[in-house]
Amino acid sequence: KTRIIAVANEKGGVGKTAMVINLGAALSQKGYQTLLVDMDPQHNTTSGLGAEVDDAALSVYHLIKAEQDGQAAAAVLKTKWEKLHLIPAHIDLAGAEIELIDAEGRENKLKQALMPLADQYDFILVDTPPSLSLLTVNVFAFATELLVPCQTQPYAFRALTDLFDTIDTVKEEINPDLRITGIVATFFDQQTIVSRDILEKLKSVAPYRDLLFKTVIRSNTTIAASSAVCKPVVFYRRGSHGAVDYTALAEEMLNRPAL
Amino acid sequence: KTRIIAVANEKGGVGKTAMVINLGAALSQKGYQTLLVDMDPQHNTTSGLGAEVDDAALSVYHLIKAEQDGQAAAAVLKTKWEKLHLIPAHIDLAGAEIELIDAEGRENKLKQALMPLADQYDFILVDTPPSLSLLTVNVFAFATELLVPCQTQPYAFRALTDLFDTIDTVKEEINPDLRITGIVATFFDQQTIVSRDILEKLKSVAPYRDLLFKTVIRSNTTIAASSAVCKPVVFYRRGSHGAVDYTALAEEMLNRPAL
Ligand SMILES: Nc1ncnc2c1ncn2[C@@H]1O[C@H](COP(=O)(O)OP(=O)(O)OP(=O)(O)O)[C@@H](O)[C@H]1O
Ligand SMILES: Nc1ncnc2c1ncn2[C@@H]1O[C@H](COP(=O)(O)OP(=O)(O)OP(=O)(O)O)[C@@H](O)[C@H]1O
Ligand SMILES: [Mg+2]
Ligand SMILES: [Mg+2]
Repeated sequence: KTRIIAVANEKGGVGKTAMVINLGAALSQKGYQTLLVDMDPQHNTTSGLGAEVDDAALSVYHLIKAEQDGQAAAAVLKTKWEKLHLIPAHIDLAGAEIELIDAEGRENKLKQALMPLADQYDFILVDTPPSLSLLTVNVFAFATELLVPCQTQPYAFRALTDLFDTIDTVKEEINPDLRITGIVATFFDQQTIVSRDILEKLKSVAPYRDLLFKTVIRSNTTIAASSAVCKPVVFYRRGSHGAVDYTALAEEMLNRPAL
Repeated sequence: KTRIIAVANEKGGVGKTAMVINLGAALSQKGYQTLLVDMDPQHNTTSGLGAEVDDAALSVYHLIKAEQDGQAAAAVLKTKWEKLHLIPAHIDLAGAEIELIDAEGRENKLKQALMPLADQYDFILVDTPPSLSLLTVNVFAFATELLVPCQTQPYAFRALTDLFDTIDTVKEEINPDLRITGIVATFFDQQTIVSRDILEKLKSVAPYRDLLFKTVIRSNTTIAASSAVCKPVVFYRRGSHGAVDYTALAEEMLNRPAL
């Protein structure tokens, strides 16, 4: 059964895109057929893989506008890495928010478009924008589980309260089957008191402590450098902290069902 | 004449909130009467100053819903620091987006609410969410100038193209008087190649090079630590890199008109 994972957190800059690209790549490296879907109008998952598309190319925008059925397969791009595929985003996705406001069943557009091809993949990871927009709601309606990157910083920790309220609402009104896979601490820096404090809080404060992954993603410049050369860190520098941490995260994902 | 400054960048986590709080505090420390306005539903400027408000308290949400005229003055909170005032945000601001969709003159709600008190201040700094929502458009309609924090990382640099396209549209359709004060490089780390590369690009690539401030905000854990104790860094540790850089930024702001 395909695991469809929304990677989301309204707080900006917590490592959502980095997680979609690098966890996705690590899963594909272990032999799992993996699809990445970029649902952020900033199209960072797309640019982070060097797959920028022009206005004419098919992107996720066309799928949620549902101009024609059966377009999803045509929108899938193969990447340089064998089992890693991508449905790209383009800046015109920013317009979809307003254009879909009055559409019938507007929150299920992504699900309708992608369900036909879901069973070709073991994992589908979906990147989201740092806001609780109709685009993010579309992703929540489609996903079977939710992965929450949380930067080990005060604002990102405080953001969890509002985020969990939102998740409760989504479960009641949009997708009762959505389960939380867990919270992953990111940008961890052992040298910094603030970072250690927040990790301690994640480990001790309910309900976060029961959801926290053992794997911690350390702050690591190779991750940023890999985005500059448009490669996932596991294919850029195998021995780096970034590659080690995201490979460990992939292993923990495989052993951990969604709660 | 009051300088009304929107601090904006759709890319998440680039230091918008940190800039509003710390630049605002540095300006107030130099004797300028300064008002901070939190227009992000994540209410980080509010929580970063330890000023969280409950559902019943007056916040920016009530001002843009324009329930009563003349409420702005009542919404202003004094902070512990003499010349630094705040109009707080609350999570209910997230609802304003949908609630204002059909309102007449919806993009000018903030301007209408705050113009009456603007001339009591030398500077008004407005924090924005990491998205191009109606809330951000309200801020662009109210502001006289725009300050763009840009993290010295590839995604943040790439985000500038879309951001500048958006600014052109805002100038044409919403506020022709909006001028760009400049771009400020943030999270700079001399030790990291990626960070140095991006700073070089900001210094050399048009149109960014003509807008780039000389002051660079270095990556500095004291800034994050100061948000944990709800104090601006200039009032938390005077000698830290964060305090030095934000004081320098305040000085450059004073000497630099908006282009
Ligand atoms: N573990 C890490 N260590 C160091 N840098 C990282 C790490 N993870 C991500 N980064 C870098 O930090 C920046 C922010 O990460 P990223 O863009 O993935 O966050 P995001 O949550 O997707 O942001 P947004 O909210 O804008 O979508 C990027 O420049 C990225 O390359
Ligand atoms: N120069 C800096 N050095 C180190 N940490 C910083 C710096 N500036 C900000 N931070 C920290 O980095 C994180 C991101 O910064 P901040 O929240 O101000 O960005 P933002 O652009 O407002 O994010 P959002 O897009 O979510 O609104 C915060 O935890 C903040 O305390
Ligand atoms: Mg992202
Ligand atoms: Mg912010």
